[in-house]
Order: sequence, then C-alpha cells, then structure tokens
Amino acid sequence: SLTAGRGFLPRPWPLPFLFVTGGGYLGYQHYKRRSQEDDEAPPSLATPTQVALYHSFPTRLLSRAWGRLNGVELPTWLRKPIYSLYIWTFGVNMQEAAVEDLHHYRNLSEFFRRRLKPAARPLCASSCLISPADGRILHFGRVKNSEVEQVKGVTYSLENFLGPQNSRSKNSSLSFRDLLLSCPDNDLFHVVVYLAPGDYHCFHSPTEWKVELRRHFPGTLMSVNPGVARWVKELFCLNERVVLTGQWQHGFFSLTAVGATNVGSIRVYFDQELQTNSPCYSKGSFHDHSYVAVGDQVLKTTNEGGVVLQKGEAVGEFNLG
Amino acid sequence: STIVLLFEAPKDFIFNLQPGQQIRVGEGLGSL
Repeated sequence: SLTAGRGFLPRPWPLPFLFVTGGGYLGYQHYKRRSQEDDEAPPSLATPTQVALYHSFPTRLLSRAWGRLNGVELPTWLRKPIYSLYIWTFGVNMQEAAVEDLHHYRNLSEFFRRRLKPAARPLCASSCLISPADGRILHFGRVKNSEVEQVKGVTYSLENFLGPQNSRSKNSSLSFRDLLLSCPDNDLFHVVVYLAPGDYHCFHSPTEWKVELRRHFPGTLMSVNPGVARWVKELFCLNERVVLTGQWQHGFFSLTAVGATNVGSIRVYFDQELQTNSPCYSKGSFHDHSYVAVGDQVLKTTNEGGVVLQKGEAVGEFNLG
Repeated sequence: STIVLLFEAPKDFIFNLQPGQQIRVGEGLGSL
C-alpha cells in the first residue's frame, strides 16, 4: 500500500529536514546556554560531535545568500518600514548616523554600513589604547601559557589563532607567546569586543601602529554571539578572520576581525586585494600579504615598511554576507 | 562579528574595563 500511495504522499526532503531539526536543536542549545549564563554557571562546552555538526553546516553559503538578499535594492516606500523594524529590534541610535534619512539607504547592506557623524566618537587622549569598535567587552586580560580566553574559562590556542610565525623555527625552545614578545620584561594582553547586529560596524585603529602583515584565514562562519563563544571552544580559530599584525611603541601588536554567519565579509580599506567569504578559498588554509617591501616592490602606503595607522583612523568594516 | 586585540605591553599595563561592559570607538581600554 505504501508503493501504491507514493504518488499522493509528499516526497521526503532530507536537506530541509536536516536544517529544520538542526536549527531547532541549536536554538534549544542556545536557550539552554542563556539560562546558564543568567545563573552565572560555569560554561558548558559543546561536545566534539556538536561542534562537528555545527561546523558541517553550510554557514558560508548561507552567509553569501544572506548578503545577496540584503544587497537587493528596496523600493523607496519599503525602506522606512524595513529599517525601522531593524532599528527597533536591535536598538540602533540613528541620531548619531551621518545620514538620518532612512530613504537614503538603498538596501539593508548599505544601512548596515552607515557612517557616523564626525563628532560622534571622541577619542580618549589620556589612554594609549582605545576601543577599535562599538560593542561589548567579552573578555580581556593577560595571555598565559600561549592560551587566550575567548570568554572566562573557554580558551583557544594563540598559535592556532595567529598561525605559525617565522621566528618560530629559529628558537624552538621558547613558547609561542614568548616568541611574540620583543622584550622579556613585557607581557602579552588581549581584549575581545563583540559587535551586536545594531552596532556601528566599522572598526578603527586602537593606537598608532604599523601594520606589517595581513593573514586571511578562510574558515567557517558560526555565530560569535557571547552564548556561542561560551559553548564552542576555539570558536575564533574556526571562523573566518583577518589578522593584521605589526608593531606599536611597546612591541608586538595585532588586530583581528572575526566574521560571523550574518556578517561574513571583512573589508580593510588599505587592502584592495583582500577578498573574504569567497567560494574560491577552502577552510583551514591561510593566505599572507606582506605590507613591507617585497623584493624591489614597495607599497606606496608604506613608511619604512608597513602601513602606518593613526589612533582612531578608520581601518575597515564588516559587511552582511 | 568580533574584534580581538593582542598586544605586547609593559607588565604594569592596566585595563580600565569591566567584563560585559558596553564600549564605543575611541573610549580608553587601558593605560600605563
């Protein structure tokens, strides 16, 4: 009777079924994590199977589809209601936007990349290090034993995050952390800033420094919201990211932009060659671009080998998809 | 999306932050 009735029954679609059940499962896990977060309980980490399941989701494909959707030009009459809903949902402060008229933004991607009024973000003169972005401080502190905390109690490997260093082979007896330090009396510190969907999504130079190398890690695009950062160990090493490394007045300095599902692509204004969330790159690899002299070729933007950035200077932006 | 800063500084570098605090571009993170 099953064979006879096959024509009447809807065909089972394994892929959508997997998405729906998988999405429901992850939603439940997220809900569970939020409850735990509220109770300030120690983080409960995902099992390797759960991470592998999440990792296997086509998050990069979804991200690119999301980007395409949000790049579609909206009719003028539809812009205000759509953006108003976004503003209301994510608590966007439009009074500080350079252009407050919602009809000006042709699509959600443009709205997401909105600029701020020139005086909206004064720079702290008394601090040698300022925030590179609007957001929430997820974690900060000293780096111990070459392990960095993405949130309290959940660590990732510094070497996996930054990738191998050239100086590593010269002195293998030193730890990865020690190899980065220019002076043994110094220490290595870190800060993690999480940008929520309603935040201004450009990032700025946190100090005066010189960028020498860009390392692009194409990876997966899992969510980086604080709940997931508490759940997935090494999340920042799995996701697509752009690592800028160089020197500041005290030695080693790096700024890393980590992508997420909805905000999958990263742009660096002084690097036109950088292409992120592109299907031509495979997960697990990394691609270097040096800003110092390469053979006889010296980049125009360099000053004694490297891109010099001033404190507060706009460096780049995140984009939808 | 997330920004991670990793940097070398003298041992007496002090953060002027609280975990979970909201921050904006240009606000001080720490000092010597």
